[in-house]
Amino acid sequence: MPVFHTKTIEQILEPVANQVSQLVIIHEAGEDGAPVPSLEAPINAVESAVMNLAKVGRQQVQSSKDEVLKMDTPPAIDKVEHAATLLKSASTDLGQDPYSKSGREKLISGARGILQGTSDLLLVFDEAEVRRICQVCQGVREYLKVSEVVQEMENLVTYVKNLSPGMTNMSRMVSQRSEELTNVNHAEKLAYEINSLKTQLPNLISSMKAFVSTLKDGGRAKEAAVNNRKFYVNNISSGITEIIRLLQLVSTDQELQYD
Amino acid sequence: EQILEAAKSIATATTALVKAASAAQKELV
Repeated sequence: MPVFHTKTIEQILEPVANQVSQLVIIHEAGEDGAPVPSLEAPINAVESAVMNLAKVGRQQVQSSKDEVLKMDTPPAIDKVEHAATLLKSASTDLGQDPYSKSGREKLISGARGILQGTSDLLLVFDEAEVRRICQVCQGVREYLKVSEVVQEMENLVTYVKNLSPGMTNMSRMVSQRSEELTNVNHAEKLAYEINSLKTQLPNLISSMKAFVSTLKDGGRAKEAAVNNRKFYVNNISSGITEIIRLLQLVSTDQELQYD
Repeated sequence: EQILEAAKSIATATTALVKAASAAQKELV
């Protein structure tokens, strides 16, 4: 059984994977001796669903700005379409001879190809979604550097006003992603990191406020205030870098189990 | 979303197809 990366993909593909596995087991055990009934109608239904997926996939490629998605989608669509052709051929073979060995083999290869191609396509779109979340994370991480130029209370207010929505958006996206992952280790680590960032944000703002106050007071303890602010900026930046790394892991990456 | 819906349709159609193909064999087993 394949390992599915997200719960959404798992929900869609697991029933097909189970069914295909059963068919493969029957075939490999040599127990598929009964004539195969006409599969024309269900194969036509699969073909029509494949045509729709190919159409939707190509439309998405045209409208997307994600270059990787544009590059990775066509091979996945080709795989699904090739599998549908195999199924049509299986239907013809089995129509002529319900015991046809080549028909059964094409049926299994076709069903496997549909499963694999659909999985590939869903992964391509899932990876694009991950890149979108990573971009939001990178945007927040970049904006943290701006904290170094804030010297007045008015600027601090503007800074917090700008940072907060980005931070909230990032937290929401990462939390949702964490809930989507099938790898429990990755999900828990992501949730931990994002919660840690949420608790550190007020500390960063306090440290910036303290820095602005030291300037007002004539610059006494300025160095300590700068170091304190740097500490929180570095902590939050490192946390975001770790989140980006975790987001890019696939379900079979096991290194976190050894943490 | 559209991709997910299209993939769901394929999954449903393929599951039905493979079930139909397996059914006769299971009866035999």
